[in-house]
This record gives sequence, structure tokens and C-alpha cells, in this order.
Amino acid sequence: YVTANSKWEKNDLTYRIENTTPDLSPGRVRRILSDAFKVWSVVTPLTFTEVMHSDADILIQFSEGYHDDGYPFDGKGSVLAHAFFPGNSKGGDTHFDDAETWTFNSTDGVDLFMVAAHEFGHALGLAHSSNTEALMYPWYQGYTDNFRLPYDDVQGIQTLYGSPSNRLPNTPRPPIVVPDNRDRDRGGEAPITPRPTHPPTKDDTPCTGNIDAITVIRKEIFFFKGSKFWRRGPNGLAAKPTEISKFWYNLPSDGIDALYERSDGKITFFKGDRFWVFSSNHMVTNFPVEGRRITELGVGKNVKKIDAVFTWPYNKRTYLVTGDMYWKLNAKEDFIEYDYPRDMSIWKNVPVPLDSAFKYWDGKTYFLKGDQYWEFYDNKMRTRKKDGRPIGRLLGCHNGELKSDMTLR
Amino acid sequence: APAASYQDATDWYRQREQQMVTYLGEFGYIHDASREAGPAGLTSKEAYTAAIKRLQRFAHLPETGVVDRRTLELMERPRCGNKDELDETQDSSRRRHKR
Repeated sequence: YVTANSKWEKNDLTYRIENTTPDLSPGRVRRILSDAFKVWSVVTPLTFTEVMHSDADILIQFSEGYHDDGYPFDGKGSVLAHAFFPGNSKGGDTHFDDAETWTFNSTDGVDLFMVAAHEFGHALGLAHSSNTEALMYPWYQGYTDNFRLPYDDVQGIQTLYGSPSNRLPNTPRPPIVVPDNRDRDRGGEAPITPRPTHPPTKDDTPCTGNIDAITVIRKEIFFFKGSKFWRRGPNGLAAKPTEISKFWYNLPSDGIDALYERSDGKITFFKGDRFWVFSSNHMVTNFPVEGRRITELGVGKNVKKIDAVFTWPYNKRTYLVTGDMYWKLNAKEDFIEYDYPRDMSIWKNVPVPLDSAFKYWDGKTYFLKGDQYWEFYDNKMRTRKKDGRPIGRLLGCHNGELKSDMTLR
Repeated sequence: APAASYQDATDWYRQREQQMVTYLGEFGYIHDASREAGPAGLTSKEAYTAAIKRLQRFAHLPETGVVDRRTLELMERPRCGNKDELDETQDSSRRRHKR
């Protein structure tokens, strides 16, 4: 057996079934899932209580394809389900691929009980075992009459929680151990905090951070905050900020979310669920004024905005980032590649959700969040330093103000 | 079935190899970072072969290090979507430490 790096720090857990599969009646699904939890509760001090309307430790859902967690399902066959290790947010959540035909005690489909019992093992902190007899063996082995939890799994789960006699007194405990990193362990995610809004005020300079978008266009660095943008070239800062909509006509006047300069020199802007393509400061011919939907690029319908977009010098490919997920655009930059989205933890130490990201003059990639920035170290696939540095150094600020005579390093 | 021509055989093999890279990345045998940077980047031929062997060992198949028939059959089998191999960055307890 193999244990993950997180476990629940309480014994009494709750779960909520968010939806069921049409293949089985809702009542049957509830009973099967309850029985699957019993597999684990009989050998540990853990208890599992179904809740209907309140928040729960473990959320269970049936879904198809992309379902908002960075791990889209692949249709019938192959991947049947997945579950997140204990943690906050998505921790413990268990998802079944509804493209499968779910059955119970039958060879005519995939046995829900066996898969659920396996997935709940992950939700409690067990990883895959290479023991072919184990429930936690990753490949589906069909259904078994009168299933009993194999020894390997009993050992594994009791390593984490002890045997039933170890039941703790029912006193309030901190809910969970949260791993100190948010790597791709299906063990929770970094907390998603909404980006603060920036009403344009006199004091609201880029030096205080919270940059909406940043990029380099024809050797000038453009940074956007609220309804304005600033530009700094090799000779210093342009005298005044400019209203976005007075320079790029027909863009939303209240600011943008992200932009980048394409390989053909055109500029793509993102705002909400739309994007626009400009050639210099004119929208390309026949491009709809209201913009095109980002779903036309292949991102999921439930993606409401793009946080950041950047071209990675390492492979010269363009990436879109939203929350803790990212996509790679194809070489023509008109659609996302197969096998995305992926989890942002691959970009080690990059904070999420990002404010913006860009490729700088020095050929390096920088990620921005709040009042800090992180330089990315391509060959190690991590940020050069774990902690961010003050954003003013990147933008050319001194004493909290943009300095016109400062040239960037 | 025997391939119609050398070109067909080569295409077939390349396609399977690409499937294998995707599979190895999806289930944790190639580190996520290597997966993003691509085969020309952080994953050498040796690392790729070692990853196939680790998969074969995990599944109790002969460790040939190549995409053979048994390995292809294994890839066709339905399974859990969680990774088999935890990235060392994910599991601090399994990391090596200096004494």
C-alpha cells in the first residue's frame, strides 16, 4: 500500500451526493455509496454520514468530460473515476465518469460499488497499490460477490487512522491537515480569492500591484490596470497613462483581463468570456465588435474569464491560465491542444489565481500576483525564488511612483 | 495484423509511442514538468524507457521498456484516473533526505 501526504484529522466525516447516474435509481446509488463507505468504516474508527443540504467533507458527483477540476474525463472506457486526497476545497471529492454504464453486481457495465470503494480509499488518503489483490490496485478488476477489504488495504488505512478500537473522543478538531504545497496531488488546491476590483483613483498606480494584464508589444512593455494602461520602452515611461478604449477602439472601457502579442504580430485581448484580435490598434477586419467567445478556443463553457496569457520562450507556445488550470494553444494559436487543461502546480511555486504573466525582453517569463512578481526558471520548471519580489522593481517604480526616467534592467 | 508497408508500420509505432507518452504522463510515470516541456525537453530517451519499465513493474508485466503487446493491452484496460506514482514533490515522506 502507499499513503498520500494528507489525511483527515477527524474521524466523523460527512459526504454529499450532488447528483446520480441515470443508469441506476437514486435510491440504489445512495445505498451503493453508503456500502462503499462501510468498506472503510468497519476497519477504522471513521464514520461517514450523508448530508443533503449542508456543506460536506466529501462531495460526490457524476459528470462527463471537462467538469471544472482540471482533470477532464475521457468518455466511455479508460478512466472511470477519480478522487482527491484529503484536504480543503476539493479534498476528498470523488467524481465518476458518467459516460460509463454504471451497474451493480453485473458484468454489463462498470460496478459502481467496486469503483466507489476504491475512490473512497483515495478520498481517505490512500494512493495506488501495486498489489494486484488490493482494492487500491489502479486497474478495474470487475465486481466481486461478498467483497471483503483485502489485507493490503486494511494495513494501509489503519496506518493512517488506526483500528476501530482507536476511536477518538468526539471532540472538535481542526478539520484537516493541509499540505504545505499545492502540488498536483489531488489533495486540495490553493484557495481561490477573487481579484479585487480597481476603481480608478488618483492613488491607484501600477506600483501598488494588482496589475490586470501585462505584455511586451514591439519592445515596449504595456501594463494595464482598471481602465488605463501604461507603456514603458527602452527610453523610459510614456508621459501619461492612456484610457484603453481610446487607444484600442471597441475594447471594454472598464479594463481587460489578459493580452498577448501573437507570433504574427497581432494582439489578442481577453475580457470575461470574450476575446478580441487587433492589428496594431485596429480590430482585425470582420472581427465581431462584441468579441468572440473564449469557448471558440476550446476552453470549457464554465470558464468565465482568462486570468493570464503568456508565450513561454522555452517552447514558444502560448498558454492560457484560469484559477488553478491552464491550457496550451496549438501552433496556429487558434485552438487549445489535446490533453488540456492541466493543473497549474506543474509551474512550481507560481501562485494562483494569477493576476497576469508575460515574456519579458530578457526572454524570461514573469508571473504577477498582488504586489509581487516571480521569475520562472524554465530548466527547473519552477520559479527562481519561492517568494515573490516587489512588483515595483519590475515596473520601474520608486517610492511608490512610476519613474519616467527609469529604464528597465 | 502485418503492416501493409514500412511506412504504415512506422506511423503505427509513432502513434502508439505518442499514446504511451500521454499515458505515462497522465498516470504519474513522467513528471508533470517533463510532460509540459515535452520529449525534446526534460524527458530523455532513457527516462522514457525507465518510465515504461516502472509502469510494467507496477502492473507486473515483463519489464521490456518498450511499448509491447502486453503494455498496449494494459493501456486499454479501464482504470482509476488518479496517478500511480506520486510526484516526489507531492509526497514529502517519500523524498530522499541528506542524513
